[in-house]
Amino acid sequence: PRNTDDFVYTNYHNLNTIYSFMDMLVAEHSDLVSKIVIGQSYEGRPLNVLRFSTGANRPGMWLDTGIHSREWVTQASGVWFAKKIVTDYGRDPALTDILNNYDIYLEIITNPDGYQYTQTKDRMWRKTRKPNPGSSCVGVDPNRNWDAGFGGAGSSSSPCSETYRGPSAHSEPEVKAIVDFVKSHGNIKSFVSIHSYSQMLLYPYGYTRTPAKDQAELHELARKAITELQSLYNTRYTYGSIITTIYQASGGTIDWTYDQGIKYSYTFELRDTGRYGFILPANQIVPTAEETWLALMAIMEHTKNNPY
Amino acid sequence: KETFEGHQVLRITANNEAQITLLKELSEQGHLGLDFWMEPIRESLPIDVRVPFNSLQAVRAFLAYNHIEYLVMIEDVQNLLDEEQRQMLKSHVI
Repeated sequence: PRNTDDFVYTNYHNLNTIYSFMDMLVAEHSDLVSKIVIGQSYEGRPLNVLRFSTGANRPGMWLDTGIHSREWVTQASGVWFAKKIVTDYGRDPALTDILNNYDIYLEIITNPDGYQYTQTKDRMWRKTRKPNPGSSCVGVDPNRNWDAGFGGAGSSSSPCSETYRGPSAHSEPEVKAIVDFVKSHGNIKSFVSIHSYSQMLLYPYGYTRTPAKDQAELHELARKAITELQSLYNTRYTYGSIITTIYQASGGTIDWTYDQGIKYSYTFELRDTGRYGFILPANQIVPTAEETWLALMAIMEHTKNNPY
Repeated sequence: KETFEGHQVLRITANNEAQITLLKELSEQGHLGLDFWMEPIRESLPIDVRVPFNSLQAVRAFLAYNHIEYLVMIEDVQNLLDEEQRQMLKSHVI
């Protein structure tokens, strides 16, 4: 594709095509979108974040897609979200209002080494690609590598496990880059980390049964977001805290962001409920992204309307 | 290049805590090469596992012997991947 209008959003794409998409989007909308490189993956790939901004010194809202590389519908949805933002800004009053007050940060390929590996070697790869000294098994689960109950139940100490937590919190450059970015920014107000599959919207905590202090508000906002999501295709979602809704998981992304003071911290599990799992057919990319966008808008609007 | 010919994805439904325990033990059998997409946690949640072809017989026998319900959710993972690949190539041509 020569521009982002030609880009085929109904198909999965390789890493370079998505990197090119980001560059095209920035070139086409340089007044609204810029690309920030927040770090490098273990194999030296750039960790690109798209920044959608209409002014200086704004608080931020964060979205990331695809920290688990095999969850392809997630990265594909991230591409669609990016195009949606530039298309709707100035047309959709709600998004325009958000962007007139907040910056939106979108990391589409959160685990580029893993994504490349799923494209070329092992479609079912989930983790990062950093070797583990003393083990023939490669990679760390980047959603168990955060400094939030790190090392607790619901993560593994075995490098061969799909949920290997890594040698220490933030040991993975893909994780550390986000940690450094969030800390240096200092004013991120919402943080949504997007996965697939199993159709859930989850809020902290995963590492402890102690309810988050904002649980009532987070629960009500999740209900609202899912109501919006379901209004489009009636896709059934469940919602609740990670530990009560799915399972105990220590060292997870949004537990860390919540403990950093980012109240509106959520993690999504997009389509489907298992019929295809990680091999969701490409014709479901756009419907998945469309319905998810409604929920994201609900979260972002609520964040804007409830400053803290 | 690794392929997934003959790999199946099973959706397992545990009916009690004893079955969850059995499935956790199964998940620790590294030689089977199982890839749990949804891990055995509690009865109310489904368990999805990709089973390599070489382990299918053993796993299905284990489930049947222990009266653990399951259905084959994906008959052949590679078939789906091939279809996905065809769609991607078609997109590249366009």
